Amino acid sequence: SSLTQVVHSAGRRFIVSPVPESRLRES
Amino acid sequence: AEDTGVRVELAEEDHGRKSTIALRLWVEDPKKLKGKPKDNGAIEFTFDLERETPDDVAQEMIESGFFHESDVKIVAKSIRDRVALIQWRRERIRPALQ
Repeated sequence: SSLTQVVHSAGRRFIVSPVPESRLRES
Repeated sequence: AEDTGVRVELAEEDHGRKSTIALRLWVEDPKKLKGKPKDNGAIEFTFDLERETPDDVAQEMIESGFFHESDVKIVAKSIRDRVALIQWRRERIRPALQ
């Protein structure tokens, strides 16, 4: 899976997934 | 809202009934940050509109290694702007829910 999960010590869960190219701003 | 280079959007449809909402945050313009963000991922998390503050979440993202500590304010502001928009929208739809 391309999802990564990070759990902070306070308990909050962060789920990281790739940003679709279309959502990234062209620079 | 000001363009901070960090984009925050709802990760699910908001019906205005739950205090907890799912948000998704990602870096649109790394040049606006002081430090280097961890990678190009979108970070999904839940936020309690009644109990939490954007500053709390931003600090937890720093501590989790997503952003450099010098960017805590810009991350917090990005979340705060989106939360303010969600709350403003909720105020407008509240009469329809009642």
